[in-house]
Amino acid sequence: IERLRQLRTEASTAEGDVSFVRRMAQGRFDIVGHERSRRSGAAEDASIDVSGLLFDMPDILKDDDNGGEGGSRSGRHVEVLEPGKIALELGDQLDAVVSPSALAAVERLSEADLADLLDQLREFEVGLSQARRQLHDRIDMLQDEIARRYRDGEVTVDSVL
Amino acid sequence: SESELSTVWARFKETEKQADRDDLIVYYAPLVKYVASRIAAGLPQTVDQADLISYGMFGLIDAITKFDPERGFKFETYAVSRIKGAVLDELRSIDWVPRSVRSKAKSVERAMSKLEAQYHRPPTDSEIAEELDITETQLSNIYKQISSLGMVALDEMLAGGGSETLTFGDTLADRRDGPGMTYERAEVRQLLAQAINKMSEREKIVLTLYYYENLTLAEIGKVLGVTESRVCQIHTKAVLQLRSRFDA
Ligand SMILES: Nc1nc2c(ncn2[C@@H]2O[C@@H]3COP(=O)(O)O[C@H]4[C@@H](O)[C@H](n5cnc6c(=O)[nH]c(N)nc65)O[C@@H]4COP(=O)(O)O[C@H]3[C@H]2O)c(=O)[nH]1
Ligand SMILES: Nc1nc2c(ncn2[C@@H]2O[C@@H]3COP(=O)(O)O[C@H]4[C@@H](O)[C@H](n5cnc6c(=O)[nH]c(N)nc65)O[C@@H]4COP(=O)(O)O[C@H]3[C@H]2O)c(=O)[nH]1
Repeated sequence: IERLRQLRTEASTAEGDVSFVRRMAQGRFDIVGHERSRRSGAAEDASIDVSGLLFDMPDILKDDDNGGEGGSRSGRHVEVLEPGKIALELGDQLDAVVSPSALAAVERLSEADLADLLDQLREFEVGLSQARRQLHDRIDMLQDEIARRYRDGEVTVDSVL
Repeated sequence: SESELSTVWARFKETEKQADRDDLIVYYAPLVKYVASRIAAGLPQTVDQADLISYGMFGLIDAITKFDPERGFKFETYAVSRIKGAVLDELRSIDWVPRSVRSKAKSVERAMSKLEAQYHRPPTDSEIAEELDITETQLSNIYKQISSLGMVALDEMLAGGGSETLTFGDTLADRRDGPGMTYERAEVRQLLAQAINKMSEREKIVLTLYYYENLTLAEIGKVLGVTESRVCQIHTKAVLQLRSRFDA
């Protein structure tokens, strides 16, 4: 059981870091995407200057909960974790895709560059989401086994406390 | 662009120009998405995630203003806890938990604490209901009401104070035995483990599996052979019981 827990903890530590950078990538994508929709006139109240962007930030960053279905929760204990080693490494990769200056100057990007940046960000995010899903499968498989052992009485909570 | 970033930081710290500050805010804003969505996971759907993000943005701006790049710490690490603190502080200040539910929870805790002192063991639901002069059904409805508010409501601050908002969940589940684990925190964690040990079997199992094994409520339900919502109720009762011991 200890081995199982160790593998589970390793995987969930990695998963936490991947989820962290995934959210960073999604946020940057949505911020750059906001510029595109501003240009296409789609975001009517979106203004060109940074203060306008900051004003819009909550709407840009929030999850589109697809009509807010109540069940969009995994039902597990969720902590707000600080990024670990893997997160910082992946974060550097994300910085390579979109640098601080690029983000700051997004309204000065050409149409082509803007589209390009969005493609790269999307690609990076998709990669992270895939890795995250694989980690979920791995973790859930380990958790199933751990849960089974509790159910069958092979392990008790006293071993943990 | 590691160096590019540190250039922006250096420039901002030196000149304190709004423009540089804004660039940093835009650059780090997604941190708020991460924090807000994780906190939202513990709140009812009625709480608007966009609001949480705007609370978090203030925390981010505060973090950027206060951060000292010279110190050699990673900004993201510092910012995440500031943002989390800002969101939770604001939530508490707008007193989002309905007063009626809050007071019911308090009276259940008081009853639990009184009965525990009396019987030197965790009280049963029928004993608690009797003490509160309500039916067991009414008591179970109170548990349901509290559960429906989500984990954040239950997870009220422990050992108060300090820049770090310490919740039950964080303390119980903290696996970072490194620098993140201060002595006080380790001590509280120990006390909690002992307290959980003294609880009745079901509550003990639910708390341990949820916080220490990080199983989902559904997975715990399979272990106990009950529904997910039943597990949710047991969890609520268990946390109230823990709080009744610590608040006492
Ligand atoms: N309750 C819960 N459900 C989860 C979680 N992670 C994934 N899902 C579910 O699984 C679907 C696919 O997720 P994905 O492969 O990461 O693929 C995602 C991801 O790559 C991306 N995405 C998700 N959120 C955002 C966002 O805020 N901004 C951007 N730019 N992309 C996002 O869009 C894809 C589709 O997202 P959705 O339509 O939301 O559809 C999601 C969602 O229904 C989770 O932690 N909790
Ligand atoms: N082992 C395992 N772990 C899982 C699974 N799904 C999610 N997790 C992990 O559990 C955390 C909480 O998930 P949540 O309660 O659904 O809470 C989620 C969910 O409400 C929302 N979210 C994240 N991604 C999506 C998405 O793509 N679509 C939607 N609709 N919501 C999302 O943001 C919250 C936080 O997301 P994260 O920071 O990524 O944090 C997630 C992720 O690290 C899974 O199937 N197996």
